[in-house]
Amino acid sequence: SLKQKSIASFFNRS
Amino acid sequence: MLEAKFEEASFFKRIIDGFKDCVQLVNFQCKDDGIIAQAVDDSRVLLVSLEIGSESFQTYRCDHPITLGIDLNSLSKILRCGNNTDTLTLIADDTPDSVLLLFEDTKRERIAEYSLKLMDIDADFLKIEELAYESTLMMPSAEFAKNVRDLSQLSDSLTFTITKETIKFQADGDIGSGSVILKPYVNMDDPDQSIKLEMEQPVDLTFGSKYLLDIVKGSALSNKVGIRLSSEAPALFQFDLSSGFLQFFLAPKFND
Repeated sequence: SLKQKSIASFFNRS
Repeated sequence: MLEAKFEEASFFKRIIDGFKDCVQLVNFQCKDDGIIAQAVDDSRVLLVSLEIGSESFQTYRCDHPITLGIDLNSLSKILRCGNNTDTLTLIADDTPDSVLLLFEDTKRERIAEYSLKLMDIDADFLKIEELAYESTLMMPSAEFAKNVRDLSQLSDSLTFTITKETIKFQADGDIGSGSVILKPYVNMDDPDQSIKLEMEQPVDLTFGSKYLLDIVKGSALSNKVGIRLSSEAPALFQFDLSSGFLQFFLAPKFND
């Protein structure tokens, strides 16, 4: 089944 | 002091309408070269990034960086009070607890003034680096919006498949399935109607329909949408302004 990724896992906090 | 005047209130209203349904509390950062904003939706799947360059304004002045923490539901209520063809000026002092919205009908000398209370919004500002994308396409935003709305009726997920010469949007759901296949196309008479595709690597990605339905609300801002896809990164959907943009970064669904 497909799982939704979180956007935060792709970007670093500045 | 911020004093930012839009030639038409409808322009700012269309920007806000373009993303107010997916995020509610947004920090607008005002600097000397324009206004930027960023927000992530509650489910942390969709990131909205807005840039309104100073050239998008009739007049723009911001001599000290300030942050306006705004509840978009409240802002929308006020924006509905202005007429589309009014000019709209946003005014705030250097340490504001409210922002003034001034609607002016220059022909009739009618002035409407509203004050919106600001909020202290604790939100991370994510650093968006230039990502490498495997496929880039540009297409009419109305056509993209129709495809998303049509196919979303069938499934809560849509699959985007890009191969060398073909763009395929596909939905597979309980009531049935559907797909739309597009090829690059040049419209000499109306270039905005063209479909451009640059493919470095084939792409096959699945996105939540719910988020795509939010993204296509940005279509009111531009005749075209730029879509950049990569199997390693969130998809980027971009609507260009005369100076600036509204971007949506959408995390894909992955096989578990």
